[in-house]
Parts: sequence; structure tokens; C-alpha cells
Amino acid sequence: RDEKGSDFIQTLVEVLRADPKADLLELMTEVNRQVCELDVLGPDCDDRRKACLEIRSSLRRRLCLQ
Amino acid sequence: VEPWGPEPEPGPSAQYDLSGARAALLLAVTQGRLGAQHDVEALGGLCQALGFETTLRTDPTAQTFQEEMAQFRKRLDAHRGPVSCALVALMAHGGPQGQLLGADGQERQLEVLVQELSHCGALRGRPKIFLLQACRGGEQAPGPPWRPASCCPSSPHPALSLSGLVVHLLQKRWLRAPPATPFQADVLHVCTDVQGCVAY
Repeated sequence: RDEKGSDFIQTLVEVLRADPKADLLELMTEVNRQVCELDVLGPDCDDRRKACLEIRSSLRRRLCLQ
Repeated sequence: VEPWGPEPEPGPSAQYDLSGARAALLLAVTQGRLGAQHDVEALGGLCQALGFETTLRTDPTAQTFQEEMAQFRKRLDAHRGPVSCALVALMAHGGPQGQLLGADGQERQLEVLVQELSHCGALRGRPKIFLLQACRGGEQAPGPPWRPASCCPSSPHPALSLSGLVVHLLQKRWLRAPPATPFQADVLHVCTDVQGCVAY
């Protein structure tokens, strides 16, 4: 985050910009897939860690922002 | 369709009508969060590109978090035309019991902020998107047992599920005054990490 922003927000922006007409829930799944693929350094910079989003939806319809 | 009235049952391929106004509220603590400005700029640009009328507040105090949410709700309820979608992004340090830390180091419970929009009549039956970029604990995955991180305050209270708390609070309102659409419906929460873990 220090240099480029957080993996979550930056990946989310990239994925939504690439396909803004798609269903948002599907896009979030793609964001999570990409975030889970990333290796991140832990706070001590001595070990590689994984991150995983938590997505909770009570949407009743498809949500397409464009 | 009246915002409080019954709606037709959505079919499997139904899509939210987003022809009305869209509003976004971005609350970001950048103090002590190096690089957070990159997120603010990227997300702000995306929201504008997607047609959201965007309100940005940087370095809110804990009190400001709550006040901004309340004002956001009031603005939506006072909007002349229909509001079709709301997006709220909360970016700050956080803790294991669903706390968000304001720029003043004070805490606010995330579920209280989320609940604010469940009272918004203009958003009844409309999609509400919550993006949370914050630690939700000190655990690292995969990693060692819980280790306190400087960004995540410890608490003497046992960990509670944020989603459980939100549902509980919303259900209490549901039981008092059953609306046409459940308060819990039409919400999308996306958190940068699972309950109890740090955000990288």
C-alpha cells in the first residue's frame, strides 16, 4: 500500500474499469481471485502472506454499474 | 414504485434499475496509512467514471465517520429524484471487533455506520455497496497464531462476528416493523480481509 495503494482497492478499480458492464458480484469474485493469487510480505518483511477478501451479498438482482 | 411499497418478485435474470441517481461516500484515513492516497484517487476516479455523485472526506475523526454517514443518508432521503444505488467506502485502520479508527485514534463500530443506511428510505430496495479497506484483527493468513499488529488495537472482549452483529441489529428492526423488503436485502459487503485478519 505504501507505494501503489492497497491490493484490494487497486485490483477492484482495475477489474471494474476493464469490464464495467458485468455483474458486480461476478466482478468481485474476480477481484478476490486476483487478490488471492498475490503474495504479500508480512509486517516484518520476512515471510510471504496471502490475503483473501470476504464478500457478503444479500442482493436480489444482478447489479451492473454500466 | 414507492420506496416503501411492495415490489414485484425479481426473476432470476432481473437486474437493478440504475436509471436514477447514484451516490458514493468515500471516508479515508490517510494519516499513518502510507500510500492510502493512491486508493483514494483510484476509487474516486472510478466512482466518477461510473456516474456516482461522489463525496470524499479524508482523515475523518471517529465522530466524523458517524456524522458523515448520517449526512449522507439525509442527503439521499432529501434527493428530489429517485436514488438507484449507493456506494460507501471506508478506509482506515481497524480492529478485531469491527472497530474503525478515526484520524483521532478513537473508535467507531462499523455495524453502526452500516446500519445508518438501512434507515434510509430512499435506498429501500436499492443496492447498497460497502467497501471496507481495514484490518479486522491481527491474524496473518497463513501464519502464526494471533500477534498484535501496530495498526490493530487489542480488546478484552471476545471476538464477535461483524456480519452476525449487523444481521442481529437489522433483524431487531425487522421484527418491530416488517417492511415490504427486508432491511438486510440489497446489500453487498466487500471486505479486504476475513474476520480476525490483518489487511495488507
